[in-house]
Amino acid sequence: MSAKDTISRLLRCRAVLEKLKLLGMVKVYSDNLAAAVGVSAALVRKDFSIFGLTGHRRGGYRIDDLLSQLNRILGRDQPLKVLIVGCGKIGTALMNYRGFGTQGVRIIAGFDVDPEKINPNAVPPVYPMDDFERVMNAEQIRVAILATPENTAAHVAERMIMAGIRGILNFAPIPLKGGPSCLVQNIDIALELENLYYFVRLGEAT
Amino acid sequence: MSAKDTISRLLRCRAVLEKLKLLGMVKVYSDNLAAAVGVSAALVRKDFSIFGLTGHRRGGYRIDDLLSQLNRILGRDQPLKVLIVGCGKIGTALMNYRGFGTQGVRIIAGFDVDPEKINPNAVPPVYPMDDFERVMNAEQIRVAILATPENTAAHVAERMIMAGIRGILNFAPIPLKGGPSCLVQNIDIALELENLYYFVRLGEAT
Ligand SMILES: NC(=O)c1ccc[n+]([C@@H]2O[C@H](COP(=O)([O-])OP(=O)(O)OC[C@H]3O[C@@H](n4cnc5c(N)ncnc54)[C@H](O)[C@@H]3O)[C@@H](O)[C@H]2O)c1
Ligand SMILES: NC(=O)c1ccc[n+]([C@@H]2O[C@H](COP(=O)([O-])OP(=O)(O)OC[C@H]3O[C@@H](n4cnc5c(N)ncnc54)[C@H](O)[C@@H]3O)[C@@H](O)[C@H]2O)c1
Repeated sequence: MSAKDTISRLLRCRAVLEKLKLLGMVKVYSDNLAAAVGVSAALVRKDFSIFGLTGHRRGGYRIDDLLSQLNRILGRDQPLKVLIVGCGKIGTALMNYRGFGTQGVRIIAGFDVDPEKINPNAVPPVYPMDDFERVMNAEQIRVAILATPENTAAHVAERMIMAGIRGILNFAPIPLKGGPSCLVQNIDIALELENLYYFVRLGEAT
Repeated sequence: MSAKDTISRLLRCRAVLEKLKLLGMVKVYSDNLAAAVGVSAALVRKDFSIFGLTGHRRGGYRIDDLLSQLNRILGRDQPLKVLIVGCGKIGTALMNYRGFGTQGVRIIAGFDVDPEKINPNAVPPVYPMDDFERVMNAEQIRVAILATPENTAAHVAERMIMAGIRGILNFAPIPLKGGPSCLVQNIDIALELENLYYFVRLGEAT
């Protein structure tokens, strides 16, 4: 299990705990938490012990305690401010998604090269690509989503990294590599479908 | 590395080889292929040896040979037919994506409960949810994308599985678990951003 997997599990735990808290719950057992996160209780307890998360196993964990410990570890003091480059189908779906707000993610602005997409008065605003560096610095943003066509992706990523972006979520179907100063997480939806198909077929064959 | 990672790399290799072929190339060295896929050449060679993919290392691999071997292993004889449940922001972006065609993925139809979204004459057509089982069986489809709101996801997944769906790509931000008869791949975009932020902050702290 990589560090990314461990952090993903802790992030999922936090999202589940926030929902349980909204429902009025005060305590949770590791088995219940694990089931909601979709992993084994042993793995949750292992993750917790790596980060020194404590609770009274017999009586369960206090949700408030766990949340404040997780927020200290994962950082939650400030909203995660993100820029989007490419305001087409995927970019627009992300810009209009209200669900980000509940998870502390704020899309600050979108950028595009198509004049028809530019609208500085929209919420969030869509600016021309020329404004990217200015807005990034003014808002001190370090993470961006890349949602431009495949043949522009490497060029756009390079521009992001030169400007000072340190984390890119890439939707273009080519695996971009970051560098010493920038992490890239690739999401390839077609590849996920092909992968799913392979294992479905494998299951049918056996 | 899990089996899924290995298959993902082979799928990426195939996508890269198809693009190289379109450019008129006939041979490729494992180093070049590895760079395009975003992994080390040693890993590509290891994957190839697991599946018995051969080539003359000194002269590189013949692209046509590799492609026919990969298509035999990964299956490419028929298009991957997929249904989408939930034709909102994400669902619509996926239904209108021309890029799936080049990777052999065909969105056969969408389904929704909102009468305003229903349009059997659209391409692809959008049907009421009541028609899901009928279309799934008529087209013999085994994989579906779930793009409905979070609070409906578990119910929609259950219905898919009962109908006979064996693979679900889930965009709702709750981790769905499949079962013995159905694989689920969860894509949580907000979680990916939070994860990216954690490691960007970690990099800045050290
Ligand atoms: N739509 C999907 O469902 C889907 C699925 C899988 C992968 N993808 C990938 O996601 C990316 C975005 O897809 P989409 O369907 O939203 O595409 P799209 O064509 O609808 O939108 C792309 C946007 O990027 C803008 N753009 C082009 N060059 C630019 C540049 N240099 N700088 C800034 N903006 C630029 C375009 O003007 C356009 O608005 C593509 O790489 C695509 O392959 C999309
Ligand atoms: N839009 C994004 O960028 C984004 C990002 C991350 C996660 N998600 C997640 O993806 C899912 C889809 O998001 P969206 O933004 O497209 O939502 P949306 O509200 O725009 O679309 C959801 C669609 O599902 C339909 N629907 C509701 N209940 C249904 C049911 N029982 N059966 C069939 N259809 C039903 C609705 O009528 C609507 O058309 C949500 O779970 C959301 O949390 C979306």
